Amino acid sequence: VGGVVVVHGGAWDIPQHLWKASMEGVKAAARCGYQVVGGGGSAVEAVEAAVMMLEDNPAFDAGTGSVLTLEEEVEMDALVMSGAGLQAGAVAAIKNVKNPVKVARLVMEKTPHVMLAGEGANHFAASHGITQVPPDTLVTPYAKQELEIMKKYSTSVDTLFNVSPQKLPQSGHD
Amino acid sequence: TVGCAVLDTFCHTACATSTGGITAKMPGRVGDTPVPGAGGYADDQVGAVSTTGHGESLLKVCLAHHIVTTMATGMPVSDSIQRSLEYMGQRVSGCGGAVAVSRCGEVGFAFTTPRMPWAYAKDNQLHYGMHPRE
Repeated sequence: VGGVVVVHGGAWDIPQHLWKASMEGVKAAARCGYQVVGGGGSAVEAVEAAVMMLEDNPAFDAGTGSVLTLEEEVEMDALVMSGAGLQAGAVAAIKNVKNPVKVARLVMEKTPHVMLAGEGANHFAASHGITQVPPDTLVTPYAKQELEIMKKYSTSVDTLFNVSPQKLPQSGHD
Repeated sequence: TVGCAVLDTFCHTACATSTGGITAKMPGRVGDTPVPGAGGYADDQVGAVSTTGHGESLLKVCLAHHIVTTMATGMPVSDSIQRSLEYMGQRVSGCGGAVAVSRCGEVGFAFTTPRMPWAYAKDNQLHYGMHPRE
């Protein structure tokens, strides 16, 4: 097998204005990952490269373009897993980093742990040279708009799935 | 959410998944994405999977591991994903999707939401889609 790369950009009711950007985004990410494996790179290097490209694309809910919490902040989660030895690394509720997947890989490769969360994840990222970015650089106007609309209908995630779909904007999820 | 599953030229697999979560989530809420077996799973003996969807539902059924376990029975990859999504829908009413690659290089994808942009590269060809039945 000469290497295979498959990517997704999230399963949800994607609004039409994001269709083209979403499609171009996943195509570019698949090409990116394929170039890595084609050049002799490892599967871990390829998934990191492809997902970083998706994180940097504001059309997707990850990295730049992440949605907002009720307190109007960005909290991101990421996972990397290698099938060779079932090694895994993850971060949860990390803030102010451009590429959470990069930190997840560092957790996998530089610690004996599987997951670091919150401030601990941010401290770990900083100690490994990951630059902290201003929170606003991760937030898009669409994310702000969506939060304002959501606030009219809900104060919890579960409620969003119990409200008539006609009342809600087209919302993404994990 | 975004994600990727890879089989490299050394026949090793890997997956990665990343998310900003869900709009208006409670601060501190964590969904399936960072949890091995829920947001993704990779095992060279079977393949690699990256999932997306309603995080609480995916966590409850350990969706990624469910898919890999189903793939291990020999079921085609896309069918394994579809079967696992149906199980999730029946047991906890959640929707979602996933992409996967087997240790033999078979690619699969499926989703129970209105859309999921996907793309895969194999044999120097790019395939892609977003809507059902594409």
